[in-house]
Amino acid sequence: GRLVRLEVENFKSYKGHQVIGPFHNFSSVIGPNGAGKSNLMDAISFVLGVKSNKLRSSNVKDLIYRGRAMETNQDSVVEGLAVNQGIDEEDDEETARNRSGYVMAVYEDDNGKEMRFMRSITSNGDIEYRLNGRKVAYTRYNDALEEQNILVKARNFLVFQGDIEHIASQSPKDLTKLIEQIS
Amino acid sequence: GRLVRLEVENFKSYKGHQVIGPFHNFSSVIGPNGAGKSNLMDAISFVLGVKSNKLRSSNVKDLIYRGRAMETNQDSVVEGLAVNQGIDEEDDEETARNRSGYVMAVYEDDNGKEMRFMRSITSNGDIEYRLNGRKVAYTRYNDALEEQNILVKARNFLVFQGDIEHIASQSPKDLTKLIEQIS
Amino acid sequence: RYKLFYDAFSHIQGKIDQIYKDLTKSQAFPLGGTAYLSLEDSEEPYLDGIKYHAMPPMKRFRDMEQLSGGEKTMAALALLFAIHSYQPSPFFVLDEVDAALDNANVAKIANYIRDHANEKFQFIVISLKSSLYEKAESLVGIYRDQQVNSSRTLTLKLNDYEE
Amino acid sequence: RYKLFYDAFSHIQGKIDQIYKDLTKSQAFPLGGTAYLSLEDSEEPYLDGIKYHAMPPMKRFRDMEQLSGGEKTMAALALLFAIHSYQPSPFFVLDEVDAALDNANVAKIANYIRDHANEKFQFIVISLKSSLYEKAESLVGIYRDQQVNSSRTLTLKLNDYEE
Ligand SMILES: Nc1ncnc2c1ncn2[C@@H]1O[C@H](COP(=O)(O)OP(=O)(O)OP(=O)(O)O)[C@@H](O)[C@H]1O
Ligand SMILES: Nc1ncnc2c1ncn2[C@@H]1O[C@H](COP(=O)(O)OP(=O)(O)OP(=O)(O)O)[C@@H](O)[C@H]1O
Ligand SMILES: [Mg+2]
Ligand SMILES: [Mg+2]
Repeated sequence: GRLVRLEVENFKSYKGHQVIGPFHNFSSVIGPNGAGKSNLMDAISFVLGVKSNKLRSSNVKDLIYRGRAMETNQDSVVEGLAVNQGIDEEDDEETARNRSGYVMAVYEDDNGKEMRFMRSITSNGDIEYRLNGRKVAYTRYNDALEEQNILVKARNFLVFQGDIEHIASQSPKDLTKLIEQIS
Repeated sequence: GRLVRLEVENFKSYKGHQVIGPFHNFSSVIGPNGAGKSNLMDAISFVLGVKSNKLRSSNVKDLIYRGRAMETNQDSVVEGLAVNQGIDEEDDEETARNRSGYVMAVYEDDNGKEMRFMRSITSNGDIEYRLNGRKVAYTRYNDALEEQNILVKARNFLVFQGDIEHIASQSPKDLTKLIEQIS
Repeated sequence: RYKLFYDAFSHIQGKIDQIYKDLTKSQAFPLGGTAYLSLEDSEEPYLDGIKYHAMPPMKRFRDMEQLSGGEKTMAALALLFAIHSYQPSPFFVLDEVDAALDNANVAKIANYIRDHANEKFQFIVISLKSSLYEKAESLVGIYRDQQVNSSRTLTLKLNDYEE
Repeated sequence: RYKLFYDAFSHIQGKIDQIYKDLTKSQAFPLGGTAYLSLEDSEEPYLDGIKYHAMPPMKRFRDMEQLSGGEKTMAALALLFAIHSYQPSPFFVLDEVDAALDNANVAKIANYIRDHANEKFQFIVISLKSSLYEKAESLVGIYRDQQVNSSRTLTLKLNDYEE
């Protein structure tokens, strides 16, 4: 099987609804520093069920898009700067807090059948899973992924920024654990 | 002041006696993966008094050049390979163990006066310090460095491979410690 | 449980050396390097550690810690691809794994991916180096739209991929 | 002890924003970003932590953890240079600090170093990127001499440095 495209809504630096893709057998993601490349990888990881602490966020609400608004009064010095750079005040605290978001992966299995995996964050911070549009429990969702050989617990197919060198020098215990998870 | 050149003897991947430099106000060190660039930085760090565990080595003897010899019988499969690639058996265990090595930094202070800092590893694994050719105790050696504003404890002027991103996100406690050390 | 573990281990052990050779061979060193796994205690393997050893071409046997940044990256990729050969996930997502690689090694990775990417083994590779991304079948370009303060994407199929 | 610490802190606090602006300003964002230090507990500063905040140009105030790899690298270099301005060591040794940087940021770092390197502030920079090392005054090339199984070096002065 393979990943065909991604649809995101208010996920990290991706505001509103956006379709990303299509992806081919060898697709490269490019762009300047801070553009949102690793956030795209976070979106793929999120939709597969990876926890938010592995996505550079302390809680799920950090994964929802937040606009330009200044948060604390410590920023008043910064706010002045933002205004004089002509940045509009986009987001007040209220809007940001009530925003929901999701990531949907459109996947094609080995027989060419399309599957849709969707993971969303509701406005009160709950997480919902949908498989081909129908709401399901996490275990059912993860089973469907495992049937496609996507073992999220082992995560040997996701290499986050900066992790590659540690993989070669991981401890023997960790390597055993990884092999155990895939066997 | 500034670093003029380095003289190394049997330090890491640098066999025998070699002179490295001269260095200018902005010198760049280049070369393929595994050539010995980070080992050069390790040599500069070593001569300033940085401990070997920060130089990717568990003990000082690892810092001495070791040639091609195969160590354990586990390598016999590898040894066969090495021989058929035409690698000569260079180093037996005995030679490697008795080898000594050193790094000497030729430094020029703000008045243009030359100073030589030398740190060596004797064949039985002891460390010696020499300042302008004369053997001195570590404290005297480190005092001479501090007079040149080289504060090895703070190490804020040495950025090892892979460390740069952690510097920005170090904990507030660590940042305080660093500022304490330079104040 | 022991049997499953042992199957995985011996499969990976059997593949790792060839994959590492494919990744490290060059005109200068046509044979490439050597890599293997060893069990710290072969009585009860799943209780103990698996040690990974990799030797770049023409270098001696050394602890993994003493390899250079680029050498470690190549060894790590070989291990990941060897594990994949046992348990093939449908796709890989790699985020700037080429950061520590010199141009020669970037080219080796790019060629390896081109040779192995197919309908059942998809690669999504984030990279800043043109010598890697120009080898891809398509590009997903990400930019920051300052007006709306958001990331935006566009895709581009690279025609010469059929080469 | 408190006085010494406070001197260092307020000096660095006074310099960090300008240095970060010098490193992050561009044609698109002539003003650059914003950076500052804050004390978690200003009663006894050397007992508590110093928090570092950096905001890339036109971006909102965010936790350092959420910055991208390249954004963190630029923030880290600004901090190091600000600390150096208080306690100037004679030289810096930087090992592939440009690994996570895109071409635009590599150029900014190269220009910053060129502008600041002098008799009293020497830079020794290990890099794989030509857009950085071609800006240097001289190169130290390291290669592996296979015959003797050893690293070897050669130096090259770049003529056009006087530009
Ligand atoms: N919830 C959010 N809402 C809006 N923006 C966010 C959110 N979380 C993170 N960001 C922004 O996303 C940016 C980082 O994006 P990302 O890490 O994807 O960059 P990148 O393209 O990978 O860059 P690099 O090449 O430097 O690694 C940061 O500037 C951060 O402020
Ligand atoms: N004591 C030693 N004797 C001989 N060779 C050694 C010794 N210690 C380390 N080496 C070798 O030095 C090499 C690593 O060199 P180094 O880390 O300096 O490479 P590098 O040029 O920084 O590469 P990269 O660009 O990948 O970071 C390794 O291949 C290692 O085997
Ligand atoms: Mg990134
Ligand atoms: Mg290195």
